[in-house]
Amino acid sequence: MRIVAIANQKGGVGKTTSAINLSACLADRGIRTLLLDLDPQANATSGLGLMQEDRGSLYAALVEGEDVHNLIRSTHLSNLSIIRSHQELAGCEIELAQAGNHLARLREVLQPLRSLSVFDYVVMDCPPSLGVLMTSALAAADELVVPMQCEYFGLEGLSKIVHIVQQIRECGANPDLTLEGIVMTMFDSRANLGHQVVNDVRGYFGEVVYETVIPRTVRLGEAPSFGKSIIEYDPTGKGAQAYRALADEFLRRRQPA
Amino acid sequence: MRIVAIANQKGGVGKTTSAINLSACLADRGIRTLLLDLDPQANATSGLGLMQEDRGSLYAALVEGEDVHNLIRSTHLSNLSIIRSHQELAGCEIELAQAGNHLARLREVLQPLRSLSVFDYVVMDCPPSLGVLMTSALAAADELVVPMQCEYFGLEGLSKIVHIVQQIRECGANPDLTLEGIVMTMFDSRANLGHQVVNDVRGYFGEVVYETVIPRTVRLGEAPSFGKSIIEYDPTGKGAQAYRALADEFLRRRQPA
Ligand SMILES: Nc1ncnc2c1ncn2[C@@H]1O[C@H](COP(=O)(O)OP(=O)(O)OP(=O)(O)O)[C@@H](O)[C@H]1O
Ligand SMILES: Nc1ncnc2c1ncn2[C@@H]1O[C@H](COP(=O)(O)OP(=O)(O)OP(=O)(O)O)[C@@H](O)[C@H]1O
Ligand SMILES: [Mg+2]
Ligand SMILES: [Mg+2]
Repeated sequence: MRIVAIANQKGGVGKTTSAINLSACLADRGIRTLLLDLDPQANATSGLGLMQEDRGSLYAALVEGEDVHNLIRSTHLSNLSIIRSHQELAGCEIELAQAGNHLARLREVLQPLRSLSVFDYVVMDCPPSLGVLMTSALAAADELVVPMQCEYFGLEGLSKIVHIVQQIRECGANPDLTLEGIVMTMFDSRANLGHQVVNDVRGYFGEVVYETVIPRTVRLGEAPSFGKSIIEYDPTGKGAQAYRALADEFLRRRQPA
Repeated sequence: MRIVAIANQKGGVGKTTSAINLSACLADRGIRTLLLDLDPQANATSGLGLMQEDRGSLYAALVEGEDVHNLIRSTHLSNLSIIRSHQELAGCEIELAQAGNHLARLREVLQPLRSLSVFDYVVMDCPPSLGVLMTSALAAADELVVPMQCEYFGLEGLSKIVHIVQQIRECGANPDLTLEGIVMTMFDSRANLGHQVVNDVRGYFGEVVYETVIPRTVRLGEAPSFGKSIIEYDPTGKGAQAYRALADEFLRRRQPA
């Protein structure tokens, strides 16, 4: 079982859209996937058409000792399960910080899932901050995928998160965390800045950057309003093609050459 | 002196772009404006071409007792000053929470600015979270402007922040906080969803929603990479026209009928 964090402290870069659609594409390939909504704003939960529920989020496991298995729900997609979020998750920011050793808590809570071998992948949608939930996700993950908007502010955010990965590895919280990939999102081919940013990032990070670039498309913004992944909502469109290509590229990297 | 928070816990909705450009337009009208960068990611600081500096952010005043006046810097625009941000500001999330009565601290720190009457407006760029910095901004502000992306996830975020404003008023932290306005951002006229979202928001919030809608334009994304506001970078473009219209509408509301 591999735990993948979809993270970037910059807001609105496509974390949730990528978490939902990458998970849906993996599930569609027959891979048993668990989507973990770690953002108190619960966009991944509602983007798949699900309701929030008190004590239905990881808060119950992280703070109240609930068994993580009781939080798992199925989605309308076969092979895709979810642990939903709820506003209560915001309480973790303070309560885990006060409990001490907060970086290890999420890792502990997810450990039983590894032993049970029910899922091949756990995909974590992270909030746009450098707070407790996001850093716990980095401490619990095997690998990190960073969605990045092809914009000026995106570049600053990228160097920041790369620095944080280094800190998490070096301080011992998660020495094995790897930066699995950077995915360029919301690419607008008419904007010079977009092309420049993609070139800068590829120039600096090389092969870590996925070949697949997610284009900005109207359908990708619409799909969550119907509670659907892009591959159900608009299966032949550019957004679906891009996320399928991303999922394939993601899987190819996981296989030894 | 009026303190205006530009806030929305949802990421990437145009808070920083609106804080920079609204401030620049106000300054351009001769209004003495102070831009306060309250986001540890410091996008407003770099978007105006400024460098971050240790002890150069509000952290020094909030936590270390520094006089707020010593943090004020000029920008390359006349009538526009700035208090920059720095990564150190992230420390406030924990340290202010531990100090107790954190909601009042920012208000206290900004009080000397009111008495000195050096500025007509203080515009605060807030981070995408419901943490200490953002709620302190709501507790310190006279009014709140909420930028909102014309997308499905934007609607959920909006009802959340409206609810929080109510809580801040009712718990006594800031009984006079008003929701000054909602500005629809990154509007893409080709997307049906955009039109629907604008209609829904106007239908529900009526006159609170500004008539001015900020269009999605390539230039608005490029301007910060040159450290410029839109009215310097592309003065005749649609982005500049929209932010000027927003500034005028903002000012008209402030005048008694
Ligand atoms: N490729 C795309 N084309 C068009 N719209 C997109 C695309 N990707 C994401 N969006 C839309 O852009 C907005 C931001 O995307 P999303 O919510 O996935 O980002 P995020 O990084 O999860 O944001 P946050 O930091 O708030 O969690 C959403 O309204 C989403 O529907
Ligand atoms: N109207 C617009 N047209 C095109 N691009 C825009 C527009 N408004 C903002 N942008 C770009 O979209 C991205 C997000 O905008 P911005 O950083 O202002 O949002 P934010 O709400 O401050 O984000 P965060 O939640 O991370 O602080 C930035 O790269 C910005 O340059
Ligand atoms: Mg998200
Ligand atoms: Mg911002």
